[in-house]
This record gives sequence, C-alpha cells and structure tokens, in this order.
Amino acid sequence: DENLKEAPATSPYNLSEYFKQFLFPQNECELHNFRLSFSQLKWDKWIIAPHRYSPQYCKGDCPRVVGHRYGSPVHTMVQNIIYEKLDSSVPKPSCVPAEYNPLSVLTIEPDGSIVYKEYEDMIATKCTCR
Amino acid sequence: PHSRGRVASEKPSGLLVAPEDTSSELNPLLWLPKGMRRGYALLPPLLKVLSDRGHPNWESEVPRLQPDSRALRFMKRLYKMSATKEGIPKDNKSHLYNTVRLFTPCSECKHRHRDLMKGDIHSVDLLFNLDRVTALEHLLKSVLLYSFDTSVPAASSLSCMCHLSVKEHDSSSQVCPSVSHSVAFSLHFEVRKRKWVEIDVTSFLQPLIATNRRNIHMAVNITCLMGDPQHNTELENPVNMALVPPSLLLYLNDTSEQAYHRWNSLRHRRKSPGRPRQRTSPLIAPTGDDGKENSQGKRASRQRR
Repeated sequence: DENLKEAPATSPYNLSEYFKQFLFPQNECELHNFRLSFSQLKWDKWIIAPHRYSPQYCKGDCPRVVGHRYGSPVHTMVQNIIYEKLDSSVPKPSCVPAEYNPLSVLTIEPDGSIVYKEYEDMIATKCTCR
Repeated sequence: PHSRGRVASEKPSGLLVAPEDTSSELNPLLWLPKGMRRGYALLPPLLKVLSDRGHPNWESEVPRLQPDSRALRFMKRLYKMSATKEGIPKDNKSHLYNTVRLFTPCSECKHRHRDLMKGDIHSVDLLFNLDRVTALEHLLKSVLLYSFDTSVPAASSLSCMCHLSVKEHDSSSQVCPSVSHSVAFSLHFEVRKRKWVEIDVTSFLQPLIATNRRNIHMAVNITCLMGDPQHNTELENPVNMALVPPSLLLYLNDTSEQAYHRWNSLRHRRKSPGRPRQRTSPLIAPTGDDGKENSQGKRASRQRR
C-alpha cells in the first residue's frame, strides 16, 4: 500500500512499468552446467581419474531485493542501494557460488608414485548474490 | 594479489618451473603465504596454466616417471571404491583418509635362496623415497602391498611368515646400513580372486614417518607355505611364488585447507542443511533474537565447540 500511496497516480500502463522494477530479472543469478575432460587440458597423462569433471559455475543478474531468496546477507541490499542511490562506481552485488562439493582425484606424481586425493570446494552446487 | 602481508618474491611471474622445483624464486607456489605452500598438490599445475597462456600443453613437457602397472591397477580399484563416477568422495564413515599415496621401491636388491624345509624364502632390500609426503599429511595407516603372480590353485589357503627389518644409514658408513629394528609376524589368507595382500606395518613404520623420514630402507623376508595352521593341515609343499617386490601404501589425513575433511562437511551439513553457507550477522541471528545468548545457550554452544 505504502508503495501505491507513494507511487504517482499513473495510467495502468505506467503502473506495470513501475512494478517491473520489482520483478526478478530474466537472466537471474543461477547455477549453470559446465563439463570438461582433463584430456582437453592435456592433463590426462597425470590425472588418471576422474576422466570428466563438472565444476559448474554461477551466472546471471542479482535481483534488487535479494532478501533470503539467495541466503544473501543484509549487506547485499545495502550494497545495491549504494550502487543505485549514492555511488554507481560501487559494483552491484555479484552472482557467485555459495556451496561446493569435493572432488576425488587420482594423479601420477613426478617421481612415479601414485596419489589419491580428496579436494574441498571443487564443484559449485549453489549460487548466491554477494 | 593485494593480499595481507608481502608476497614472497616481488619478481614478475613468467618462467615456468616444474611443480616440485620449489627452490626457484619464480615458482608460483612461493607467491602463497608460507603456511599454504605445503600440500597444494593440485595447485601448482592449475597456477601454471593460469599464469601461462602461451603454452597450453606445457604439462606434457613435465617429465613423469611411469608408475608400475600393477600399482596403477590397485589405485584405480581404490578410486572406484572411494568415489562416485562423477568423482565425488563417497560418504564412507569407515574411511577417514583423504589421501592415499602408493610408492614403488626405487631400488631393490633381491636375495633369493631356497631352504626346502622352510619353503621358498624370498627376501628383498627395498628403498622407498617419501619426498612427496607433505608435512600436513598425517599418517593413519601404512601397508606393504604384495601382488601375486602365482600358479597357486585358487581357493587354496596360504600361511606366510614375514620378517621385516628397517636399516638405518648412520652417517659414518653410508654403505652397510645397520639394522635398527625388526619385526616378524605370520599371516594367513585365502588366495581366491585376490591379487593383493596388504600387510599392515603401521606401528612398525609410524616412528619413522612421524619423524618426517624421507627415505625408508627395509629388508623383507617372506616365506609362504600352502595349508592352514588353524585346521592343522600339514604345511607342505612350499609355494614357489613369483612375488613381485611390495609397494608401500600410506593412508593419510591431509590437514591442509584445500583438502576435503569429511568430519567438517558432516558438521557443516548438520548446522545448515539446505541454506548457503553464511556468517550469522549480528543484526539477524538465525533464531531471530538480537544475538544475546542466555547462559544456557552459551554453555550448550561451548559444549558443542
């Protein structure tokens, strides 16, 4: 209601324009698939397993009012307000990974020994706006 | 990067060096804060690819000794047991390790003698170089891994006597190492489809590996006979096995930042099962109160910690 009171008396057409700014952007921040094989990087001589690896990535615009939709801290909205109202040289919040999965890698070391290792944070599983 | 503190060397990056050459000033690993340099096994190659756009196939130039094919087969089998097809570690409570290293002996002098009564005594002197084990990798279990190329009929049982001694190279006489300590034990197993026998030597090697010993020189005598002492079948006709010199397998817990810590992820999942990881800001504590904890809460959180 408050928004309506504040909003200038406008024709229905402008009203929809007015509300558009609260809609979520078309290409909203979300997780995208990406799959690579270590042979593309010519690393398959020393990385024996896995053959394929899907690190995934986050891409898209962050809606202006992120709230808890992305688990974003309040700071994200503050940064958006700074960007819009005070100083546009301050970047808008970015779409980045928030959670990861580990990855097990089997490699041949330069001395010929073989090592199985489990690495943290190698596959993005969730995105957030920060 | 404009990070805290000074980076190790202000020199511009450029020249590529092999990951293990930590001496050269240009090694990107030296850009990392001291505490982080050790243990970044996968990082150097990633850094080099990022820092060098010109030579996409630089990796193929890095010489790598080819591993033993049997060792490779064992490690691929271990990988299949430990990770899914996508390479994600299986949540297996029993396996606490996040690193397994397999070393084949860099040199071995075989002594082979037969003593009909005691079967086929197979003894070898083995030297393992453990340079690749980092200071942040803590030993959980060490195993001598024997693979059998044997004509022993399947489903037969073997009883073996194993005598293990570690040789110290004291500074005076580099040539003839003196035996420092030894252990003897018997083991019994069924040779079915099994191609491997793991002899647990953890307690035996623990002191050496804990003191960050880089080279382990040991003599292994193993005698195997057909039969099963438990069912007092006569131990007869020695098995003339073509025993391949054993590999040394180290199950380790890598305590570095970028290694996967099962217990840590389990704890994290319990805390916030579905929400992205976020710091509880003082303004909005998850429980909605303004961040004051009653004494009860304090005690409970202290216990949890």
